[in-house]
Amino acid sequence: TQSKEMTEMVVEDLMIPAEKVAHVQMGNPLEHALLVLVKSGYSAVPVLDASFKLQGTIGKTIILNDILGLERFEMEKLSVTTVREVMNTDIPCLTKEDDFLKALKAVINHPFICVADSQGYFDGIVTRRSILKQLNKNLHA
Amino acid sequence: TQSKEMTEMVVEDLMIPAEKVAHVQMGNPLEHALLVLVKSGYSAVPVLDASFKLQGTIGKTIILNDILGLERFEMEKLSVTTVREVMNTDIPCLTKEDDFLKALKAVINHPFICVADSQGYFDGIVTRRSILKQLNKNLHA
Ligand SMILES: Nc1ncnc2c1ncn2[C@@H]1O[C@@H]2COP(=O)(O)O[C@H]3[C@@H](O)[C@H](n4cnc5c(N)ncnc54)O[C@@H]3COP(=O)(O)O[C@H]2[C@H]1O
Ligand SMILES: Nc1ncnc2c1ncn2[C@@H]1O[C@@H]2COP(=O)(O)O[C@H]3[C@@H](O)[C@H](n4cnc5c(N)ncnc54)O[C@@H]3COP(=O)(O)O[C@H]2[C@H]1O
Repeated sequence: TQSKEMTEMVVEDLMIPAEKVAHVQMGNPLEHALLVLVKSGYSAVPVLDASFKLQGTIGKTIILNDILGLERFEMEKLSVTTVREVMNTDIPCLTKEDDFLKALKAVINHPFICVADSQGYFDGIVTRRSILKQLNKNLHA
Repeated sequence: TQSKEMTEMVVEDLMIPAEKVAHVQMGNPLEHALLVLVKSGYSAVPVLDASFKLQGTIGKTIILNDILGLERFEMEKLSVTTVREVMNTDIPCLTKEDDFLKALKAVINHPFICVADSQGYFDGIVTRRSILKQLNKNLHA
């Protein structure tokens, strides 16, 4: 896609493909999700179901908010709560065929946007970094 | 700055001013920093010293990594470790007078960039969101 004009690009040209995206399963305990997030260093990752369909996202803030009690972080909640119970299900989504401008509008308010097909199978994510890199390249053309 | 051309904008036109930026002090215990990060919802915030000079940034990932032991998160470390000991001091920085293109290049690899004056006094932050909003507006002009 190096030779493609930025405005001719589609989401598929910009996205990180599913096999390179860290994710968790709906049924995982929060403890597992927090370990994935800390070890990968990511603020938030997609949540998939057993058939690899996109179900939502989960991040460090959602998990820490859930275990924050009146006086301390109640770490024992991490092993008895599942991702499904706290994940964010109200998330924007793109398809591989969506154009650059639609992806740009979507990342204004979200650090990354999930990409899924018409049946909901997870294809990957578009990050703010990938959009910003193209915009910077384009401004210098 | 509504009427200013994007390429004529400077960092001062784009930044969130210091008084609206959540921050922590170098001497704060990690417990305080984690509470500020969880309650504000931010992934990372600037670290200032007592004279309001910028010293670094700290985020949830840095704190959680520091307390992650072999088998569990050692929460007792939160009250005995200070922000100064774990904060990230190798951070890029802009000045209010820097131009739009310099700010765009800086946010490609960082969710936000701190703004400080020539003596190191903290002025605010430029976020990826503010850059993306201007780029989107400019592409539709
Ligand atoms: N291991 C690493 N190596 C190099 N740079 C790193 C990095 N981890 C984070 N960064 C930098 O920090 C930015 C913010 O990461 P964050 O984890 O908050 O937010 C990330 C994360 O929540 C998610 N993300 C990115 N790549 C991912 C992946 N492979 N798997 C799962 N989630 C990913 O998308 C958000 C936006 O990513 P984006 O690349 O725009 O922006 C990233 C990138 O510029
Ligand atoms: N309370 C809130 N209200 C509305 N939207 C919210 C929000 N908190 C987060 N967001 C959205 O999520 C993005 C990522 O936030 P994050 O906390 O990971 O990463 C943030 C955070 O680490 C820092 N940041 C932003 N505003 C801040 C502030 N007032 N004080 C301290 N740090 C701030 O700059 C990073 C990038 O911010 P950016 O605005 O580009 O991008 C934000 C924004 O689009």
